[in-house]
Amino acid sequence: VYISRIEIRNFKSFEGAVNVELVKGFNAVTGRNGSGKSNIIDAIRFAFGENSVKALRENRMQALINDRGRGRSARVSVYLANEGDAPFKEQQLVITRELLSNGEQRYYINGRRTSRNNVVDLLYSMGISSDGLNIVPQGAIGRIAEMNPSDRRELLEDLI
Amino acid sequence: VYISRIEIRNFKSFEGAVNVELVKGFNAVTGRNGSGKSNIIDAIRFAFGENSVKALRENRMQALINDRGRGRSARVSVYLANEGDAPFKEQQLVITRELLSNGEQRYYINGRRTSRNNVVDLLYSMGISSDGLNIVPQGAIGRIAEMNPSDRRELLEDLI
Amino acid sequence: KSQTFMKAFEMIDRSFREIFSKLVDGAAWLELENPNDPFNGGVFMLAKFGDKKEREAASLSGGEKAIASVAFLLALQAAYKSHFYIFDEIDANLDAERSRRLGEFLNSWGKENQIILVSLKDTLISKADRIIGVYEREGSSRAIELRVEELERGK
Amino acid sequence: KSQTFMKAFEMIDRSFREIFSKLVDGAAWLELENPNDPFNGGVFMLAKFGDKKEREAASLSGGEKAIASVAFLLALQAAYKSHFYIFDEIDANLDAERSRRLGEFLNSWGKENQIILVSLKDTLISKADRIIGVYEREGSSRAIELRVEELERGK
Ligand SMILES: Nc1ncnc2c1ncn2[C@@H]1O[C@H](COP(=O)(O)OP(=O)(O)OP(=O)(O)O)[C@@H](O)[C@H]1O
Ligand SMILES: Nc1ncnc2c1ncn2[C@@H]1O[C@H](COP(=O)(O)OP(=O)(O)OP(=O)(O)O)[C@@H](O)[C@H]1O
Ligand SMILES: [Mg+2]
Ligand SMILES: [Mg+2]
Repeated sequence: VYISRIEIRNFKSFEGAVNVELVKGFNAVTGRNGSGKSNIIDAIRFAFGENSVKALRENRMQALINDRGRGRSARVSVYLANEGDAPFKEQQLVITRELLSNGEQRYYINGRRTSRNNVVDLLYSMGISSDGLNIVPQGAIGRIAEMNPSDRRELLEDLI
Repeated sequence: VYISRIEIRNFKSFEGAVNVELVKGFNAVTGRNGSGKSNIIDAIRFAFGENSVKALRENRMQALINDRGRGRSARVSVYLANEGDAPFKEQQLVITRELLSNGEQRYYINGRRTSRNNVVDLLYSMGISSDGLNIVPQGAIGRIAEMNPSDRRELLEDLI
Repeated sequence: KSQTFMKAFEMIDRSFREIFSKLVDGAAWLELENPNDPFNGGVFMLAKFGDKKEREAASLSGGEKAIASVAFLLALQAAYKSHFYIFDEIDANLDAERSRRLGEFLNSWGKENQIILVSLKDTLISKADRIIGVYEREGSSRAIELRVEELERGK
Repeated sequence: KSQTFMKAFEMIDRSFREIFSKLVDGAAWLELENPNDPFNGGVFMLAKFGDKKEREAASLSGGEKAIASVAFLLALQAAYKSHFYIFDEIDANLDAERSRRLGEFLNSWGKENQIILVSLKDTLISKADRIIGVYEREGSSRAIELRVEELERGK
């Protein structure tokens, strides 16, 4: 399983519709300060069900909707390509989360409306979560080495 | 007042005697990862009386003595040049702190033995402290912008 | 007390605006949550980069936060004089363009104040009045003065 | 339970040693505080860079910590498979040499696993299989695929 495409609509600094196509190997994302790189990572975490607004670097949910698109909704779809190692049969799995201007949130799996719990459970069964160790936010890399030894043991215990 | 020279003896990664000469203007310090750049800043903070070992990025005081110099003492002298704006008459002020292998600590002002309080008070009268806002440790720069508004007000209140 | 605070606040705010506009094409300023009773509210830091909308400092990008922080720290000088500034890799999240402008700014700021800046970027180091190269020799740290031409070779 | 833990611990430790020695001239490893009763003690991370003495991870330099952290995260793969890794400017504190080696390593790690890496350094970006350029157009973020030759121009 890998992320093959991210569709971002009115999410943070992305006004309108922007698509990011990724490959299975080493993808590099670059650009000027403030161009929107970290917001792409926030978009992925948002789609995976991240409910902590602070983890998405904002102070309230509504602030995730693009400044100029306030009357509209923010929406992110993450396409997971199946290479035969996934617990589902289809070629790809599309996880979608939408935040409406009235604050209501909606989740979809392959276009069909569902609950947040279904999305989180399905991702969990594939070892994916919005705050997994495999996602390292900006500025956080040094913290792994600074963990105290008993926290590090607990981390290994939880994994195994 | 500015820092004109730092003499480092057996402090952290600096074995033996190393001197750093600085100018009044813009000094840049560069070098490979792990070469000892941040340790120079720790040396300055150490001389200014920093008592938190964690702020010096170690877990106990003895770890500040160079690995190979464990039988010896660690010593740092910071030379402050006087341009007429300092509360002392001499051309320069030399602040020295020494950590002996038995754990004992000694402070000197211009070579004369004194107490930590005298050093800290004298520096304070010049607006200098080991944890002042004018010293930004590695990785800490973003935190100033992330302060919450009431902490920022308190910061200004304390300064004024 | 509140008068002294307001006077100093205005000086710092004016200096913050000035320094920020030298570092970035944009504007930044400080705002009191409760101007009538400043001690009963916070101080907001707002910044507008290019033609984007202004935002509170905490929701800027990593590089934008670093620039705003530097401008704020140096602006404090207007009310509270520091004899020197020590910065350890404040440019870590800055792109090439912002690093270059920061170097130019620090070069002119260095005419009046002492700066000790640790950096790994030649674009910034080369703007300094003095360059200190730190290196390891037989497991121990050493320091030496470098000339700009030596930067490339030292790598 | 303690047997499963020990088996997985040994796999992760072996992988950590292997990955670290590919990234750096040196060695690193994990140690149990209490090998007879692992749940009653911590796990130490030790690293030895070049001919320096080994040290606990928390007292390494900024750049050394970043390298050790990356090696540790990727080593977890030995006991717990992740389908992809997302890293946001993990190279911010790395010097030119370490960035280059990290780029080479990620290029080979990318043969088996997906990596999404945000970086400002061309030395790292140029090693990728795909480069996504993010830019701002009329106040809004946009993304486009870039070829390596375009990196220089895009500045
Ligand atoms: N709701 C929103 N509407 C419009 N813009 C937003 C919104 N939320 C955040 N932004 C803007 O998004 C911009 C980009 O942020 P992001 O953190 O992605 O940048 P970045 O490319 O990672 O930059 P850096 O290299 O500095 O880390 C910021 O300038 C921020 O002001
Ligand atoms: N007591 C000590 N004796 C010997 N070496 C020490 C001692 N304490 C710390 N060190 C070593 O000092 C080295 C340099 O650390 P420092 O943080 O100054 O590097 P740096 O130049 O800032 O690197 P970076 O660019 O990665 O931030 C580290 O490798 C650390 O292991
Ligand atoms: Mg970012
Ligand atoms: Mg450092």
